Formats: sequence, structure tokens, C-alpha cells
Amino acid sequence: SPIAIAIHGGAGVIKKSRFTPEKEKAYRAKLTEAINTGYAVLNRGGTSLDAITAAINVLENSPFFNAGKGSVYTHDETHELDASIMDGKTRQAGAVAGVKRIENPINLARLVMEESVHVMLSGEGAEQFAHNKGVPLIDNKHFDTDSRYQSLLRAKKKMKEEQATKDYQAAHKTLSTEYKVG
Amino acid sequence: TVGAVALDQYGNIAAGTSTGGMTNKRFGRIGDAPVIGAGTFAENESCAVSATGHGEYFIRYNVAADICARVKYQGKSIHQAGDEVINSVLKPVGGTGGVIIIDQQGNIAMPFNTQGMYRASKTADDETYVAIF
Repeated sequence: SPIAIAIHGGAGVIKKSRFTPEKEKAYRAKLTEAINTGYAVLNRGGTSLDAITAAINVLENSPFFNAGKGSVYTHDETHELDASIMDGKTRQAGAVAGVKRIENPINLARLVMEESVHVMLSGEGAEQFAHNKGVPLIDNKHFDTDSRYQSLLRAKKKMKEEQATKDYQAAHKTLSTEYKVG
Repeated sequence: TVGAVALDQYGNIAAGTSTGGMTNKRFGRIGDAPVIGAGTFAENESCAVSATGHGEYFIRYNVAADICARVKYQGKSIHQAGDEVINSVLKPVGGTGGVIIIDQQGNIAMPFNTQGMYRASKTADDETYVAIF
């Protein structure tokens, strides 16, 4: 079979004033690193599951993307991460939702798929499962980045303005795409 | 959100998605990424999909599974199925985002309907492709 891989680094809004040529070069380099890492796994006979996990780990470990290290902030100024994985051969699947202390959530999703009888685990239960499987639990502050914090402050400011005349749900609907896709 | 889809030399495809969620989210909100069928789906008989975008829409429109179903049951290509769901199903109702798709022949489609998209791909026949939209 031919081998192939594709990756995405998310959806969002690129502010041209902030997305300098230097920054674009750095983003392209990280995307190249991720795709080449995944392809290298395939090229040496690795499985598609191993390839996507390796590629996603590169993106999770970068502050550029809204996953792992670059995760956005919740209203309470913490980080809650989600991930899922699915094997096309067997339709086995694994997922974790709302985890706060897992450095690479895609790896935990795969553990759920391969070493539990469940498909999705959430929050503290998912972290307890991770701990039982020997996955280190890290400080939530690991995911802190100043750019994401500034984005949270902007979102809160806009929400506060809107909530002068609207309830939370209505105010949240007025937020731009920038805040709804991380 | 980040994600990947791949085809290995054994003919098996897989999909994975990982995300930090939505800025300023509350109430234990989760998005589409961990919901199998919404943001992530894979089966050898159709395709593998990883999504990124406004999660509530991807959950309600079961986006990843819908694309695979169109390939499996209607015999559509991943390009046609992906374009239909992203631009004809999601876009009219305000659902913003995109997907990456791969099939068992190694074809890749990457449709989206909003800006801020980061993409890359590599196949046995093609050089590394990296694009920012």
C-alpha cells in the first residue's frame, strides 16, 4: 500500500499585524517537523496509529498550536484538554475529555483505546486512569503561555461589555470566531 | 486544535485529534475533538477524518462520520464528500472550520470554510506540502 499522512494545526484567525514573516517561518518549520516525523514512522514500516501519534506529539509540544503546551485558557484561567484517536482497521477508539495534568493527551486517548474497555474517559477519572497506567501527572501551569493569556483577557473584556445587556449564553454567542476555535 | 490522519503500508488508516478547547470556556464544556464521529473518525472501508473548528456544530452535524458515510454508502470521493459537508452542510448554518481526510488509496483532501488554517501533507509520491491559509 502507498503511505501517506496529513496534519492540521487548527482553525482560527490570523492577525496579519501579529503574524510576522519570522513567525510564519517558525510555524512552517514546526508543521514541517510534525509531518516529517509522522512520515518517517510510516517510511520505516510503522503503523498509521504510530505515525499520527508521533506527528500530533510534535504539535502538542509546541506553543504555536491550541493543544498541549499551547492550549488556550478556560474562564477560570486553567487549561482543560481533550483528545481522541480511532483505528480504521478495527474501529477501536479512545478519547479523553477535560484533562488538566496530561502533557500529551493523544497518548492517553490511545491508552484508553488499547488498555481500557471504554471509549471516553473524562476529568479526574481520566487522570486516575493515566496515573494507574504510569503516565506522569504534571502541573497545569506547564500549559501557560502569555499570548494565550492575553487572548483570554481580551475575550473576558468583550464578554463583560456584552453582558451589560445580555446573559452569559447570549454574550458568548457574540464572541468572534477567534475565541470559538481557540 | 491539531490532528493527523495517515495510511500505512499495511493498508490501514487512522485519525487522531488533540485540543486545548475554546478560549474562556466554562461549565466543563468539551468540543468536538474527543467525540468520536464528530471530530474524529476512521474506518478502512471509507476514510479517516480529523476536524478543527467550532465544536458545537461539528457535534450536532456529526461531521467526521457524515463524511465517511458519504464515501462508504454513496460512493463519493473524499474530495466530494468533504466539500459537501464542510461547505454545503456546515457553512450555511454558520459552522466554521475544516477537516483533513485520507482514504485507503492514499488520497488526501483538506477542505475548510474559514481562515486561519494550518495544513501539511506528505505521500510516497509527493514532496512535503506545507500551507497556511
